[in-house]
Amino acid sequence: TRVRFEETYTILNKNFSNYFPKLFGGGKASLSLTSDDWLTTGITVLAQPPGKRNSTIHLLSGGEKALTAVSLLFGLFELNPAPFCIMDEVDAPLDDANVDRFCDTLRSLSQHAQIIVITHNKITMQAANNLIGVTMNEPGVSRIVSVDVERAIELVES
Amino acid sequence: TRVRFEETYTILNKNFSNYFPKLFGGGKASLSLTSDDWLTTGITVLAQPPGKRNSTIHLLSGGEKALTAVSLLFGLFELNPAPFCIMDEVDAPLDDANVDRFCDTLRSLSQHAQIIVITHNKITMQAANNLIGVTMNEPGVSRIVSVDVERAIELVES
Amino acid sequence: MKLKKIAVSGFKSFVDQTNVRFSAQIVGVVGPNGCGKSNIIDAVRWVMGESSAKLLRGDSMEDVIFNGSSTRKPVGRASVELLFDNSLGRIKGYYQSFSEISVKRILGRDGKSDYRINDKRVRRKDVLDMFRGTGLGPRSYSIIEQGMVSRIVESKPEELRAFVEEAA
Amino acid sequence: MKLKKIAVSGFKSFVDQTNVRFSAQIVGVVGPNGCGKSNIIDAVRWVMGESSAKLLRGDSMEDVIFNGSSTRKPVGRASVELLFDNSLGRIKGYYQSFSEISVKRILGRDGKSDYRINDKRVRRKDVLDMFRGTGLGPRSYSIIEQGMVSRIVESKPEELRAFVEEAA
Ligand SMILES: Nc1ncnc2c1ncn2[C@@H]1O[C@H](COP(=O)(O)OP(=O)(O)OP(=O)(O)O)[C@@H](O)[C@H]1O
Ligand SMILES: Nc1ncnc2c1ncn2[C@@H]1O[C@H](COP(=O)(O)OP(=O)(O)OP(=O)(O)O)[C@@H](O)[C@H]1O
Ligand SMILES: [Mg+2]
Ligand SMILES: [Mg+2]
Repeated sequence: TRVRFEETYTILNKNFSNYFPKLFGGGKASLSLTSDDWLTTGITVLAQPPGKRNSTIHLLSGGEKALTAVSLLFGLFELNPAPFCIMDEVDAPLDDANVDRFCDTLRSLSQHAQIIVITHNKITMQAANNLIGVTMNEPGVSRIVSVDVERAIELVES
Repeated sequence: TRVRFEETYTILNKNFSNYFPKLFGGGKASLSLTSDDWLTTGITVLAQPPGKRNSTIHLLSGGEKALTAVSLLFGLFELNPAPFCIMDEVDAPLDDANVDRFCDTLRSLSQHAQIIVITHNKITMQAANNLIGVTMNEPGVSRIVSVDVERAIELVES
Repeated sequence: MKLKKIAVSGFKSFVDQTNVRFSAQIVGVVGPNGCGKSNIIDAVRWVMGESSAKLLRGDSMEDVIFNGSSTRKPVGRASVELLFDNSLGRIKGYYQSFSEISVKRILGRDGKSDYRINDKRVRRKDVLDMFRGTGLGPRSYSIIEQGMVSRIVESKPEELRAFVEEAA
Repeated sequence: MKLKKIAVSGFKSFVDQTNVRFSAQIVGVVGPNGCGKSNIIDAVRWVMGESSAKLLRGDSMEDVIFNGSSTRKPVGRASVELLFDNSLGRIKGYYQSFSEISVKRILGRDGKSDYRINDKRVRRKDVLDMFRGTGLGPRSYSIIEQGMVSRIVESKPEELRAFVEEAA
């Protein structure tokens, strides 16, 4: 399993440092090992948003941390690409410019997998080809309604 | 300190069960003790959003949990009301209807304290009387710009 | 292998028989706080064999069965079905030649889970085996649940290692 | 007692002398991710006497001093000043009669913090004493930092008790 871990780590590091600049619109990031022993080492994340100095994930802002984590999750997803990927409000802490880049990445992921994204963000809603509305008109009972984008924005506001 | 803890707990419970229905537009909530011994007891939160059954905070949705936590934080703030209250993106997981009620509560809090709210949400921006923009036009260097609401929505999108 | 539909009934807040259809490459799921969006994700992980109640945000597995609202009584069973289009034969092994594959899980208040593939009763292990190699599974990285992003952000180096080991 | 202004220089990403003025009852702070909004909150908690680098998202207290960017060199000191309007005399004790109160903290790379109230050097304890009874302080519930909401949500009963004890 040592070899397997080493292989997985190396591919993940490549995937992660690929997704990071796409989501941040520049900068660079990589994983690093806390010790030389493959069997016990921990993993830390080094990230450098565009125009900033390199730092560990803890010195980043809330939104920068979230976007770094999303880059890592997309890297993990690519290790074992499944026929679909479901995301639950991963865009909540992001500003509009980062949400735009997040949506670009969804569009490129959707070339090889179905993307299902739960969101309150109107930009992400507009990036979807189809919207499913969930309502609780009867308190405590969930139902599905089909919605278009304008209706969806209304639904979220009801 | 036992008496002090008991007093604080009782007032907080009252404050919390006051704020909850204001933020949720109905329902009820309260604190409860895990044991009879005041010196060692833990505290759990029971919350019942409108139209639902009573449950512990863990069975609630992401947004319902966040709004319950905000009710508790406002209850704690009222224990020791300070001249100002600063909030950092507490509205991120909320849908528009909950953000509207959150803003109503900000308006009533602002009768006795200055409210400073960091947000990406356009409804909260519009609820503020004055907006302060923070930019990093020079990479890595923060500056302050004064903005109006339209300009702020642009700034977040840049 | 495309996910065509999720059919739920008696599962969490979806008490009535409800179909969630996915007919496009990028599908958005929207709705107010607490309306049941994340419950759909829980349904997908549950039917794929999730055995931990805590990871489904409950105290016991029975918490997935609809336990009532202000106007409805609790029900006695939860059922979730995933319907896949397998016309490209992506699922290997015995099921490769099926053009449609239905995976179902039913739970009664007696605590017994009943798994079915194309309406034939199977064991939980058979469901896990069928999904092996497709990237899918109850804890696969194809499902990014609410709060997972902030958990990754706050994790220590040895926890990040455990994430990578699970993916290996 | 109203907060009129925060003056920062060399503190985290605010390398140049910068004034943040609060001239209304509800003030919104907006800007893209990573532009420095939460750094303003860190500045307020730091000047009120926060002694833990970890709670200011750093490894050591020196992390609050601007440590450079792609175009700027690191600087040697951080300084934050809070300016209050005390015309209603809300601050008790010695400072009650002052109509304006300025609290300042300066830190050099030598690790020594210098506290001042109305430009007179004081100890950290004097700053804490001045704020006592006003509801303000480095860890008071008047500051709800980013991520605190999800920390409260995930906390266990004994952790919630600790929250309440701190407020007592
Ligand atoms: N000592 C320092 N010197 C220079 N820059 C620093 C220092 N400490 C922190 N920073 C920078 O400040 C930025 C974080 O700022 P902050 O957390 O205030 O962002 P924010 O506006 O709150 O963003 P978000 O909306 O994502 O929460 C980081 O990118 C970090 O590089
Ligand atoms: N067994 C059950 N029976 C009935 N209702 C349940 C059951 N389990 C959970 N629920 C209800 O489902 C609701 C949570 O739904 P869910 O977490 O899917 O919301 P959501 O749409 O994701 O909201 P958010 O946008 O806030 O994340 C809770 O309010 C809870 O009361
Ligand atoms: Mg949810
Ligand atoms: Mg922030």
